[in-house]
Amino acid sequence: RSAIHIPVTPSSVCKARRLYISFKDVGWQDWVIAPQGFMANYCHGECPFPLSESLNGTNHAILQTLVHSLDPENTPQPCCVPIRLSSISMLYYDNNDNVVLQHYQDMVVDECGCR
Amino acid sequence: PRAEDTNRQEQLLLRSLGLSGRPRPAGSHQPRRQVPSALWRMFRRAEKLEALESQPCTVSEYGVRGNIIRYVQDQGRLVSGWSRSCQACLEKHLFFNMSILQPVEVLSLAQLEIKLHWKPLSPVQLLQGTQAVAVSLYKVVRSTLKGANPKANRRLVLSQSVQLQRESTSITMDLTALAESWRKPGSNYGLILELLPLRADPEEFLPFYPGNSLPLQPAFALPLVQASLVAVSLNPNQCRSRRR
Repeated sequence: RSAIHIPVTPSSVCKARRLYISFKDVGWQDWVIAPQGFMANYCHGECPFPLSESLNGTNHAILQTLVHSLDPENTPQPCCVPIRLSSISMLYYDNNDNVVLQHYQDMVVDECGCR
Repeated sequence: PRAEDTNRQEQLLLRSLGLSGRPRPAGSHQPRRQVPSALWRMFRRAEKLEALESQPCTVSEYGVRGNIIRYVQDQGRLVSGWSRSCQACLEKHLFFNMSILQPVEVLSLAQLEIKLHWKPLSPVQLLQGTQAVAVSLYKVVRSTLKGANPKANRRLVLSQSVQLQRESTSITMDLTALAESWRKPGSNYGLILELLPLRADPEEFLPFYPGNSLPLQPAFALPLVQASLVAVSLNPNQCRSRRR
């Protein structure tokens, strides 16, 4: 069977999108001292066939898109997921009113890829 | 059901952040503790370093591994008048709740910071009066029962004289081993801090708190003692290696 090539507009391709998380919005402003929020971002978009290099696909993802293009009903596209995350530090009050500075890994999406 | 789901999601996230639940908001009757300036500096520095991702989970300010820095508040009380052995001393019980550390955390450093805020009665007193204090720090090894001799239950860990500065004087001390021992349930009886003013002329001796025959001294004659335990710990689950 020949692969079905569906054109994908650049805006719908898998990439990191901006997402600002405000601690006030999640009701944590009473105990988080700083920061007030941070740019967490998220991954969203399609992983179309053929996977270009910019989509950071694994060999498996490349094959999966190929199979998906042949049999879209039974094989989904690879997922658009974070492949590089960075950390943030948070300053907060704990339950004993101690001031705590904590370093948290994997809080910010820097790069997305098809996996 | 939606609210329940939201709560469950929040619990999952808080747990992954190392918290058992959402810390309670500050009580309306009591102002929140100020953030120590050193911690603000570390936070600002960490923000810059995170962009570079250099040396994650290392606290360069203290030269140890760790991803959590806590300023653990002193929950001890002033024991003014409690000591029968030292009528002229100011005694302060120091207690730092180390059970707040999760069992998985590795304690890298516990540094005691004591600040003495000293206000002399008058400028003349500053010149003629107390210029130094003898500082003694005792580890309490057993619970002190009423009527028992409290001295029998303490062990000296620090004794030094400290020159008083005009407004405040700081003392720091490494208590990592002791703080580690406090993590075992039922083993933390805290510390006793004893301050004895040293004066050139013993006749002018002004006790921090009155003996039986002396009138009550004004409150501002007392130095304000503020103690914090800076605890640096590493949660290995939150500090994975970048090589996977």
